[in-house]
Amino acid sequence: SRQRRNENLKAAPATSPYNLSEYFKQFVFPQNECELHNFRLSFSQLKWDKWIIAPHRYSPQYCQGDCPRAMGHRYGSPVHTMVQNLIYEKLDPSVPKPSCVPAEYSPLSVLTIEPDGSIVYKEYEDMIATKCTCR
Amino acid sequence: PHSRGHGGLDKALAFLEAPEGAASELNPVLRLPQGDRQGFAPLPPLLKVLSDQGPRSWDSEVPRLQPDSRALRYMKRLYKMSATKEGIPKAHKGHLYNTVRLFTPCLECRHLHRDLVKGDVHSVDLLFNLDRVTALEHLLKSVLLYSFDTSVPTSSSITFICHLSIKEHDSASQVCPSISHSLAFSLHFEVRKRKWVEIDVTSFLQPLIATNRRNIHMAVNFTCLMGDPQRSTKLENPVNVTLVPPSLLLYLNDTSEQAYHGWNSLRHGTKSLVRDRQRNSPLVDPLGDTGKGNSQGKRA
Repeated sequence: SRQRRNENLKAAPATSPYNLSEYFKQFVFPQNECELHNFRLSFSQLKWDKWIIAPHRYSPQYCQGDCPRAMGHRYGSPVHTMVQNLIYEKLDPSVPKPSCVPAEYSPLSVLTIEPDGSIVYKEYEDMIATKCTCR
Repeated sequence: PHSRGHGGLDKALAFLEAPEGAASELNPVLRLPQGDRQGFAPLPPLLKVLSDQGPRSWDSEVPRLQPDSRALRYMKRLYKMSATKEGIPKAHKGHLYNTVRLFTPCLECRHLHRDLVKGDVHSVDLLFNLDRVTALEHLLKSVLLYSFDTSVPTSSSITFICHLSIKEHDSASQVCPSISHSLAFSLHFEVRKRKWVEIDVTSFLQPLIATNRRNIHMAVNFTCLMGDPQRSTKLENPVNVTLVPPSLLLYLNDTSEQAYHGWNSLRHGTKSLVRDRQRNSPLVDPLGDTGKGNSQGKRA
């Protein structure tokens, strides 16, 4: 990459300091891009703690942010995502852009009291988002 | 091009909740044939309340019966052993079950035969209602859970030799239990180390649950002698040991989509075919323990 950058520098016209900052701006990580956000709730907020014994707190997390035009490998997005983005930009803007959604989850163990007073420990699938993607 | 993905699923779920008449209004594709509807397991309460975001609050179905405090303490301990503080199932557990249900008996007739010479006989008639066990929850192991309330200071220990026999009540003859299933074995354990004793009754319960029996009515005789078999068995009862009627613990493998199956596939490193095979062979020890605990019960 250093060699390529040198060539670029060579090839670039004589730049004023302002152009340089413009030039480096393309390497700054975009601010509002799709990423995982923390969110933690307690079952007492939902008034469910009467029958959910454990855990007391639950961190489902969530995904939010813009999906960049060139997804590719950075998000592990399927090829269809880029096609959808192409449709949105070139063919039909009413087709939504790809969305920032969870890509991977982890399970959650929950201890609850059943209506008949019995107690159940159960492991539920896909209860905590751990990774986001655009699709 | 208008496939709805999860929307369809929501509709199907809503269909489960809709009053009977509403079914006919739904798209025939969504309506399940009568028989199939039985196959839909009722949603576990957590998912029911998550999917039931409408104005009808879950409060209307808040559990009316409070569980036994002992049972609750036991299950909290099991939870701590099985999940991290964040509530994520612990990876190294290596067990097959993803559901554990604890039932306390709802019917009890205690026959104490005090006049017996040998030790203390604890006879109870127990009725367990297992309606909450769904069709997709397959039994891996079932245990009768005894808790010992003793006045023995924890620093000292008492050795018990106990015998247990279980007879299943034949619902046809109400007067006396028939002996359609019976199990008898002896236990040797020290109270100091543990306040709970798990007695493996899988071989007794498996055929009943496999035939979809949900009301298990059993007569349990539990005879205990105190003392050490090597030295001498004290016949009198130096301490006051009260036997609380046992709870029933079921270790289950829930094969529904909502339940977590991760460790099974991770553990075996291959896709679901092997897992299916594993799931159907209860011979694999669901607890993955190496024979610790009451090995005798296990052998029995």
